[in-house]
Parts: sequence; structure tokens; C-alpha cells
Amino acid sequence: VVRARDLTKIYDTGAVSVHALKAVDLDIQTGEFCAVVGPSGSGKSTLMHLIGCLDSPTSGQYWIDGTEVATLDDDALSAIRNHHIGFIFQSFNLIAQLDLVANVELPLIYANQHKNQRRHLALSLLEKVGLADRSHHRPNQLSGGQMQRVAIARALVNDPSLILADEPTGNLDSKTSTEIMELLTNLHAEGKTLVIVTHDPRVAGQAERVIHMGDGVIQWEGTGREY
Amino acid sequence: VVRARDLTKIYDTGAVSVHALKAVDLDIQTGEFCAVVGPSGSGKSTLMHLIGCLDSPTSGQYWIDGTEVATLDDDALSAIRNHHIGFIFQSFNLIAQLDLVANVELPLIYANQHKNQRRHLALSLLEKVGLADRSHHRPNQLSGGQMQRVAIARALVNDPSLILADEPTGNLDSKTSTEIMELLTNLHAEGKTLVIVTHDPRVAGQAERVIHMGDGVIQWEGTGREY
Ligand SMILES: Nc1ncnc2c1ncn2[C@@H]1O[C@H](COP(=O)(O)OP(=O)(O)OP(=O)(O)O)[C@@H](O)[C@H]1O
Ligand SMILES: Nc1ncnc2c1ncn2[C@@H]1O[C@H](COP(=O)(O)OP(=O)(O)OP(=O)(O)O)[C@@H](O)[C@H]1O
Ligand SMILES: [Mg+2]
Ligand SMILES: [Mg+2]
Repeated sequence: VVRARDLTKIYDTGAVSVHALKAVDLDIQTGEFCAVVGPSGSGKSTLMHLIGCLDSPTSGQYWIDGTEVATLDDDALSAIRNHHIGFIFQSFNLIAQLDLVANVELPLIYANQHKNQRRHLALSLLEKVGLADRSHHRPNQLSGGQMQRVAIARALVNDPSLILADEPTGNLDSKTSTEIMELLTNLHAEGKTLVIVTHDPRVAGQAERVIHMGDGVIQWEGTGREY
Repeated sequence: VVRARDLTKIYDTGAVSVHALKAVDLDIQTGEFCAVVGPSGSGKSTLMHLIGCLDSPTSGQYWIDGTEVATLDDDALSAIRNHHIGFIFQSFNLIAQLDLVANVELPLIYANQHKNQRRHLALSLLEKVGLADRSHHRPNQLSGGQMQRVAIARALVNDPSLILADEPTGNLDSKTSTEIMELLTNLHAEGKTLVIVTHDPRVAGQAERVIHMGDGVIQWEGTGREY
């Protein structure tokens, strides 16, 4: 699914350059379950944004499903994001002016899905994450963990083949974390490719493969059995 | 420090009322270290906001340092917040248009602190949380865990006697979590009162007292030794 060679990302912010990724090579096969761990600031979210085609690398090459991403125009990139990739952001990225149903159905609008079917799918996912009774609320009327669950529902609504989850359980209590991880591991069992950034050893412990990042590089790889 | 009787909070949002807190009684003594745990949506952040005078209860009574909060005018409330309470928000609440130093020094501006001293204090706290080299960056140029650390620095800059921390380690890796917890427990050892909402058993395990919330009430209390 994902093939990256020499991915580098430098944020150039005036006086200080931040070298967030340093010539990273990464291969992720279809159907794999990877966790990505590492210290705060080590480049995990940056890597996830590049894999998810939400940002461009400063240099390096990246292929998704055999196509080099640099050769794709904006429409083709949007199509990949909206049809194939579900992204659970670390900061949720919910839209404050929309209610929960509208937030969850948003990827389907971009995919030109029919309105009734969009709403039905969005509501069924809100039910799966335990928030159907709040569907007409807005994000600022929710707790931290509740917002996270809406973000998860939205990431899954377009039935993506690649799920990128950046700290999906960080704001959740143990029981809700377990429920969300069951949801995600069931999707992996159905054949989805799953990449999860996590600080939680219990989550990393469920992955087949664990990528350890530090200071903008992949320092070493292990397996979930180490947890 | 804190005395609450029958604290109730109902969010009335059109068709649905959310009963976030249900007649909660709570006493916290000066110098105490409490953790607050419980499922997502159980009322922890709501309780913290009421304790920190950031919101008003629907009903109930609340005294801080012996003064009933309902009798205080806005200036007196602001004085308490700015001089005595440090708040680490679950969502950081950093100001996007300000750089990190300006974010951290903000409580001191409200306290009419002299500019040079403000900046010196802000910079020394940014150093304590490992971000002095990024002081002129803005929040959107930081990782999730880095934003959290700035929020912690800001909460501590006015040397508050009561520290309310809502999930201070949720976005942090294990090593940085340990460093932040050492910082906070050292402050407790100096006599500060510390109330931490957490989903992390390692953090709850360090508290003397652990308050278990569920469905808008305090269900039971325990101690950190259970962890
Ligand atoms: N938009 C940006 N502009 C400038 N620097 C940035 C930007 N985004 C991230 N950075 C910097 O790049 C580095 C890597 O950030 P990244 O968000 O990838 O870290 P992370 O591993 O996800 O950390 P965390 O565990 O705290 O979420 C950090 O030093 C961060 O401050
Ligand atoms: N501004 C608001 N308007 C309406 N409802 C709200 C508002 N803030 C919180 N709520 C609701 O009140 C209940 C308690 O929320 P609160 O944020 O206190 O929970 P929490 O225990 O902090 O949860 P989490 O662990 O997810 O952060 C939730 O059902 C939440 O949706
Ligand atoms: Mg991150
Ligand atoms: Mg909360």
C-alpha cells in the first residue's frame, strides 16, 4: 500500500528550521497492523500526515498503491484521501459549526454520496461509538473523549482501506479505549490496513509490528509481543 | 481550599438537556493531592471548570478559601483565577495568534506583572518543560505533546496555590509524562494543592486520594495505593 524512500520534512519557520523527518524509508503492506511509538516531537504526526497525503514532503519519494504521489494532481489526491484513507487526527479536526452528523458525513459529501445514504451511514457509525443520542450537538458541547469518538466515526464512514489513527485513545477511559480498539482490530481482521500512533503500551501490544521513532528517524522496529 | 455542596450542572441545549453533574459534594483540603478518574462523559472536566471558577453551577454552593463564590463579583473572581489557580486544560486553550512566550506569560499580564519579569518567568518555565528553543513559535507549529507542555508552563507561571490539571499527560510519551509528573508532585511537596483528572493508572497511582466519577456523580473514593 505505502512505499516511502528518503522522506524528509523540514518546517522552515523563520529563524529556526525544524527537521521533523530525516530521510525515512517505510513500507507498509496491505492488511498490515502497525503501531508507531516514540517521544513527543519525534515526527509521528508528521509521518502520518505524509502517508495520508495531507502534506508534502520537503524531499523524498512516496508511492501509494504503486502510484507515485508527486505525479498526482489535486483531484486525484483528493480522490485517494476521500475513498481510501480514513484519518483520525490527534486534535480531532471537527468542524465547530456543524453538528455531529454533518461532521461524520463530510467525507461522503466529497465522495458525492446520496444524502439519505450519507446520513444513514453517519448515524449508524455515531451509534457504534455510542453517541447517536447527541447527533444534533456540536463539537463544543462534547467532552474530550466524546469528540475523539466522533473523529473516529468520521474516519470510518467512507469505509477506507487504509486507516491512519493518530492517538485514537489518548482521551478515552479504559473501557471506551477497549471498545474503540475492538472496532479497529475488527476492521483490520476484515482486511483493512491499520497504522496507529500511540503512547499506550496496551494499544501498541496489539499491533503485529511496532515502529519506534526518535528525533525524526525510525530508530528500530519490533513487534507487539514486546508489550 | 474547596468546599462544594450539591453542585449540579445541566447543559440545556435545545431538545436535549445534559445533566453533567448531579448534586456533587466535595471537600479538598489545602495541600492535598487528588486524582479524579472516570469514564468519558462522566463529568470530570465539568467539575474541574466549576472548581476553577471558569463556569457557574446550575445550582449548589461552592466556597473557595472560605468565601462563597456566588457572592464574588467578576473582578474578585478574576483575581482568584489569576493569582491562585493554575489550570491545565484538556484541550490546551492556547492562543493561536501568540507565540509560546506570550501564551505562557498571559496570566501575568492580567496580574499586572512587570514586562521583564513576566518574560523571564515565562522563559524559565518553557525551559523547565523543554521548549525554550521554540519560544517564538506559535501553537500550530508544535506537536500535540509540545502544546500540552506549553499549557502546563502557562498554568504554573503565576505560582498558583491550587493546580487543576485536566489530563496533563494524555498526549505525552512515557518519559515526558514522568518528567511532568515529577514537576507537579514537587509542587505538591512544596505545599500546593493538586487535583488531576487522568485516565492513566500510573498518574492516579501517585495521588493520595482518588475520586471515582460516573454518570455525573462521585461514585466512590479510594487511594492511589490501589493502583
Ligand atoms: N506546522 C509546523 N511548523 C513547524 N514545526 C512543526 C510543525 N508541525 C510539527 N512541527 C515540529 O516538528 C516536530 C515533529 O512534530 P510531530 O507533530 O510530528 O511530533 P509527534 O511525534 O507527533 O509528537 P507528539 O507525540 O507530541 O504528538 C516537532 O518538533 C514539532 O514542533
Ligand atoms: N458545553 C457543553 N454543552 C453541552 N453539553 C456539554 C458541554 N460540555 C460538556 N457537556 C456534556 O456533559 C457531560 C460531561 O462532560 P465532561 O466534559 O465533564 O466529561 P468528562 O468526564 O471530562 O469526559 P472526557 O473523559 O471524555 O473528557 C458529557 O455528556 C458532555 O457531552
Ligand atoms: Mg503527534
Ligand atoms: Mg474531560
